Amino acid sequence: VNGLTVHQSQVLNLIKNCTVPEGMSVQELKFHLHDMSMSTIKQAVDFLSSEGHIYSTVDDDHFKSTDA
Amino acid sequence: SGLTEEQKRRIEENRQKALARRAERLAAQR
Repeated sequence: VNGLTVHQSQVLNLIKNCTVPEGMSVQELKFHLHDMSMSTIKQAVDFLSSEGHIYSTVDDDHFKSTDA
Repeated sequence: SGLTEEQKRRIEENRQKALARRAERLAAQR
């Protein structure tokens, strides 16, 4: 629908729904998406970041959505 | 929040950069 793959959409939705100020860490994403490999999660995060859907926060491991 | 001023500044800077990337992407789609 939005030009994203299923994996990218799943990662984006989790980041969007995270309400803490520093956003969601890659480790937390992995915890929620246990069927997805770490490399798939990182690829999705890289893509979403390059497209401006998400951005890194306190370090390169935490992300928030630009829609939030 | 529990964030320092420096962390808040960095987050806002990254948010602005991401918004610029998003605007570029949307412009390219048209």
